[in-house]
Amino acid sequence: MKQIALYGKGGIGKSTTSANLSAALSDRGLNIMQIGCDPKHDSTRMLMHGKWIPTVLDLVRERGDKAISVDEVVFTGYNGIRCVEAGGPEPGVGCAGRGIIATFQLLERLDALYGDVVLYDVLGDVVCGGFAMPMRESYAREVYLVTSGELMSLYAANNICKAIQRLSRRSRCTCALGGVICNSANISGEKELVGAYARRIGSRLISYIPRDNIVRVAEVNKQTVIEYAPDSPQADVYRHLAEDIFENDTMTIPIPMETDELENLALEY
Amino acid sequence: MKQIALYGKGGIGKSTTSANLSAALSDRGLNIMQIGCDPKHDSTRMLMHGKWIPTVLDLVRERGDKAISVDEVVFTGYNGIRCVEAGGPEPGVGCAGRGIIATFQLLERLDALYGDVVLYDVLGDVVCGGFAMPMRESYAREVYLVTSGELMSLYAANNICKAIQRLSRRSRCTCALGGVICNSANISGEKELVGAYARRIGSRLISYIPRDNIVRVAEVNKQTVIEYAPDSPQADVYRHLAEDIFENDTMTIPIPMETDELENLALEY
Ligand SMILES: Nc1ncnc2c1ncn2[C@@H]1O[C@H](COP(=O)(O)OP(=O)(O)O)[C@@H](O)[C@H]1O
Ligand SMILES: Nc1ncnc2c1ncn2[C@@H]1O[C@H](COP(=O)(O)OP(=O)(O)O)[C@@H](O)[C@H]1O
Ligand code: SF4
Ligand SMILES: [Mg+2]
Ligand SMILES: [Mg+2]
Repeated sequence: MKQIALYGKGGIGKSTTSANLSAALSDRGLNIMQIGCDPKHDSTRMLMHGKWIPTVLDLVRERGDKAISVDEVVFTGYNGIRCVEAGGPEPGVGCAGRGIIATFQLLERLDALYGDVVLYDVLGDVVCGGFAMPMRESYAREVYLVTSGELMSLYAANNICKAIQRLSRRSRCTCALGGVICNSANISGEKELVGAYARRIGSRLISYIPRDNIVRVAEVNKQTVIEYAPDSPQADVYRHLAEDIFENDTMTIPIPMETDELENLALEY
Repeated sequence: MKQIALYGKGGIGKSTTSANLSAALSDRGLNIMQIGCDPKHDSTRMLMHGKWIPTVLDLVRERGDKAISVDEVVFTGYNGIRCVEAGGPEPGVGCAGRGIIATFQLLERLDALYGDVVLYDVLGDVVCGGFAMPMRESYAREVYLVTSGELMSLYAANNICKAIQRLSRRSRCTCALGGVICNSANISGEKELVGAYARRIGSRLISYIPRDNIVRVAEVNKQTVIEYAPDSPQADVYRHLAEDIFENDTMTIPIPMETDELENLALEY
C-alpha cells in the first residue's frame, strides 16, 4: 500500500491535483482511496461529480463515533475510487488536528483504510501538530509539496519541510519528502524558481503542471480533467505525474531554507 | 482601551495594513501596542525597521515562562509603538493556539497589555480554537476582516464570520465585527464584490486600499508607508482607515454566507 500526502497552501491546487492523480491511478486498474483533510471538505467533489459528501467530523459531532458505519463516511466516486472527507472544526471552537486524528482512527476501526494507494489531501497553511497528523502516525509515508512560484506558497512549502525534518527525528515516524509539484500560477520564471527551491532542500521538481482553462471547464462539468477531457494535454500531465509518483522510490528528509534565504531566492527569478 | 484584531488569509496584507494603521494612530499621539499572532512573526517588522524581534513562544520554549521580563518580549518601534510577536509552534509539533494563549497570559502577568489601542494581527487561514483565541477571551472586541476580491480570501473571511457568530453565543465573549477591509489584488470589480459581501453579512466595507507599489518600496526601506512616504496618496488611505476605525462604534454579529452562495456571488462580479 502506497500512502501519500499532498500538502500546500490553501487555493494552490492540492484538491485539483489529488483528484486528477487518483483518477489517473484508477485508470491503471489500481484500488484508490482519497481522504480530504481540509476544513473546506471539497477534496473529492470532482470524483463525486459535484456532490458534497458528509464529513466524518460532522457525523461524529452529531452522533459520537460509536454508531457510525463504513457506508456513512466512505463514498464511491469515479471509477470506484473510495472518497472520504474529514471535515473541519466548527470555526472558532475545535481543533482541526483532533478531527483528522478522529477520522483516521474511525477508518482503521472500520477496517476501511486500505487499497493500492491511499492519498491524503492536506491543508498546509498552518503546520501545527494538528495538520501534521497525517505525517506523524505513519499514515502518510511520502509527502508531495504543491506550490507555485509565489513567495507565500513557497513559504508554506518550506514550513512543511520543517515539519518533516522535525518529525523524522521521532522513531515512529516514517514520512519523507517524495518531491515538489509546481502548479503554475503563470508567474514568469516559476518553473526554474521552484526547481531551484526543490534542489536546495535536497529534493526534486517531480512535475510542472501548466495553468490551463480546461481545469475550470471540467470543474463546471463537475468532473476531473482525466474524465472530462482524457485526450487533452493537461490530462497527459496528470497521467505522467501519476506514473512518476507510483514508480517513485526516492525519498529524502528535506533541509528547509531560512526565511531570508527563501526571500532572496525568490528575488533571483 | 480599544482592542481590535485584523484577521485574514495568509499573504492578504494583514501585517502591512496593521503596521500602517498603528503608525497612523501613533501619529495622532495615541499609545499603541501591536501583537503579531501569525507563525510568520513578521507583523511588526516595518515598525521595527526590519528587525526580527524574538518571539514569546521561542523564549517560553527555551526557558519556561517564569523567568521572562517585559523587555525581553515587548520592543519599542516607530513612534513609541510597543511591538510583540507571539511566534508559532515548531512546525509539526505544537499548537498555534496554545502559543497565542501563552503570549496573552504572559503579557497580562507582566502588566504589559495596555494602551489606547491594542491591535492583534492574526492569521485567518484556519479558524480553529487556537487562532480564534484573540476573539474568545475578550482580548479583541472588534474584528476587522482583511480580504480581496479573490474567492479564497473571501472564503477565509467567511470562516472568520462563522467563528464570530458561533462565539458570540458564549456569555464571556464580547467580540463583534467592526467592518471589512478590501486590500486590492487588482481584480476587476473587487471593490463592488467585497462591498456586496460586506452588506450580505450585515456589515460594511470600511476601506478600499489600492494595490500601490509604494508599499513595496517602503518595505525595501524597512519602513511603513506612513513613515517612508507620509505625503503619498497611500499614506492618506491608511490615515483615513485609522480615523474610521478609531471612531467606529458600529459593531455587528455577522451572518456568514453558505459556500455555494459565496461562490455564486463571486461569479456575479
Ligand atoms: N493547473 C490548473 N490550471 C487551472 N486552474 C487550476 C489549476 N489548478 C487548480 N486550479 C484552480 O484553482 C482553484 C483552487 O484549486 P484547489 O485544487 O481547490 O486548491 P486547494 O485544494 O489547494 O485549496 C480551483 O478552482 C481550480 O479550478
Ligand atoms: N496595498 C498594497 N499594495 C501593494 N502591496 C501590498 C499591499 N498590501 C500588501 N502588499 C504586499 O503583499 C505582501 C503580503 O502582505 P502582508 O502584509 O505580509 O500579508 P499578511 O500579513 O496578510 O500575510 C507584502 O509583501 C506587501 O508588500
Ligand atoms: S493544533 Fe492546530 S488545528 Fe489544533 S487548535 Fe492548535 S493550531 Fe488549531
Ligand atoms: Mg482543497
Ligand atoms: Mg502577516
